[in-house]
Amino acid sequence: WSLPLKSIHVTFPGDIIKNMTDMELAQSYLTRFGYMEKLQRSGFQSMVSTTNALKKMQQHLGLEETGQLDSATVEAMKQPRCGLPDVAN
Amino acid sequence: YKTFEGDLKWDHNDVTYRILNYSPDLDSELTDDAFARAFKVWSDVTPLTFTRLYDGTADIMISFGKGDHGDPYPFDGKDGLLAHAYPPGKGIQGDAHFDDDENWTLGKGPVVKTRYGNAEGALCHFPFTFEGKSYSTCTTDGRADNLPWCSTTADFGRDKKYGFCPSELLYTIGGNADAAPCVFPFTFEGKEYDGCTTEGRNDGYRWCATTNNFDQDKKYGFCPSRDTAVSGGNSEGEPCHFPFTFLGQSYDACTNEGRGDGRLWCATTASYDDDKKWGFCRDKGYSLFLVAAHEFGHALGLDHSNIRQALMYPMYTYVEDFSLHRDDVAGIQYLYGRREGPVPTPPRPTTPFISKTTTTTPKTVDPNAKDICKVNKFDTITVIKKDLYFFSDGYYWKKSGRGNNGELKGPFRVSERWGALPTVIDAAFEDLLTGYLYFFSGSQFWVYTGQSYVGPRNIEKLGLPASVKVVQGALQRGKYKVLLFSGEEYWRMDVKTQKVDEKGYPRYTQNTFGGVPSQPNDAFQFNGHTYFYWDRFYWRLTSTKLVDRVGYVKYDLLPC
Repeated sequence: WSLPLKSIHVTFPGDIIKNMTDMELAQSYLTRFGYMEKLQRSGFQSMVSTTNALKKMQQHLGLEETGQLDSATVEAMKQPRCGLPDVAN
Repeated sequence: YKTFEGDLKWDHNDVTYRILNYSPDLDSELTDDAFARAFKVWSDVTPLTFTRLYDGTADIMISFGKGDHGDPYPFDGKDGLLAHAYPPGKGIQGDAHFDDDENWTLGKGPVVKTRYGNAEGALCHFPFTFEGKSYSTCTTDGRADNLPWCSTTADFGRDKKYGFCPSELLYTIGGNADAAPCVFPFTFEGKEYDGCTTEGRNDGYRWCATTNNFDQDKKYGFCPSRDTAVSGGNSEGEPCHFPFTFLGQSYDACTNEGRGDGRLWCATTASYDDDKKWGFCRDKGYSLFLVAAHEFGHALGLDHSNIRQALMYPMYTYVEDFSLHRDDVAGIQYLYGRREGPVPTPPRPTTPFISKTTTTTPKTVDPNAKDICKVNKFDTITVIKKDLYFFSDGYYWKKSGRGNNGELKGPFRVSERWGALPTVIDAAFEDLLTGYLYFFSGSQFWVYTGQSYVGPRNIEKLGLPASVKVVQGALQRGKYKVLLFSGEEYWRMDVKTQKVDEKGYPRYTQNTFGGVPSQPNDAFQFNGHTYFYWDRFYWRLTSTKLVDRVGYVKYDLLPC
């Protein structure tokens, strides 16, 4: 029997992309690229905002519009991309 | 496609750009070429022209930077954000910024352009073998001076072709030392340094002094990245240190241990545990050409598209044979219209990768010894017996005249077919009436029929004035007349009398052939079109003398 590998996550100095949870990644992505800001101004609660922002992002990037943080959406958020916001504010 | 609010666009079609600095990852010539090609993506389909400025303020100022690089939108280290650009306008508007924590390549892994050696600046060939060992990176093996080198063919033992790889021991980038190499050790603020350092800077770029005392001489330059260097992390540009210790374990290769994202990394000192110095191992990198083409789309007024295959889609995907998606074409043409007629200013050339040299000619021509795709500028291009001939430095290639996909043969040695000719041929044409071949080199010309020839004779014999020192191009007009080009003018020669017509000539090339370069390198007739050739580009004219296409000789007329 081999012992299961114990994976250790280290915070590397200078590593700007930290080991974020998917939800943290989503919040950061949706805000950075302009999906969140407009919706937050309208006073919805955070969860509603996130769902709508996710839908908007999924629509914009040609993904299935589930409003959920599904694996395809998380994967898209991890892709290298242009820094210009998708939604102008 | 989408445009910015208010359809922001340039109010002039002659857009200028300026490259403010270079990434240490990619040779400056490759960078210049990638940007020029990225602009051409757009100028191919719109009436825009792009002219490079070397100082002053250009419409599009291009720079590389890391993290917080002076605008309100900091980059985020390696991967994630690659670049951004601002829509057209004054000041920062129109500018394009590239994240220098990325590994900039042409999209398929390290591209290492050599210097010095005997390969005339060719790219490294990875892997290559040297004394029975295979190398996938530059090496210092076999040298006592610690300079990294590589073979530019697969087998150094067989071909003996090599060049030196980027190294701070060979040259520096930018700074104020005219590319002088680093001097180690050097003194900076009283402390001695044995290698490049980021000390004293807050932008993360590695630098060195080019004399042994920076405090006294103030001479410095930035260090080029070696191909073995890490990117990102906190040791950008430093090589991996193998073995290294991480959490008490020793590692001889890059590892993804300790990371949740599976990316490979290494330490740049013997112990990560002690020094915490690390970076990501080199991967395929991002194509500077593709990212630049996308960013220049923004700089011209296009916002992100939601069509995944479009260039203006926000995510990066590498594509080998890039062509602009119809959505991008529709977007840019919505702003600027379609390109019709000639491009008034040709793209500014970058320094050729291969410089012309006269070397001892080998007895047999190895096709690999002279690669047509590495010839940036041909001595002349002409049509003989309906085949297109490309001459360069004592060699020629022949492409059959059947469309653009005709078979390419060569290289052949000029001296084996036309023994009297010199190495450099400035112009050539076939007299359609007699089948005689005329060759021009400097102020001399030769006339060949089969293996017999006449010459060399002085071009004054053709009636050209003594002020004409060279015939740069020759273009057959009908059965009896040939136009001879020199400088900005051309003369008409009657092949029956072998004299230029005195009346009405010379004429200005651009007055007759609007839209072509004022001093073309050559002109020829091929497949029913007239072509003018200048630097690496051609201008194709219809029978009514309208330019209907401008392109690269290499990519359109040759299978490169």
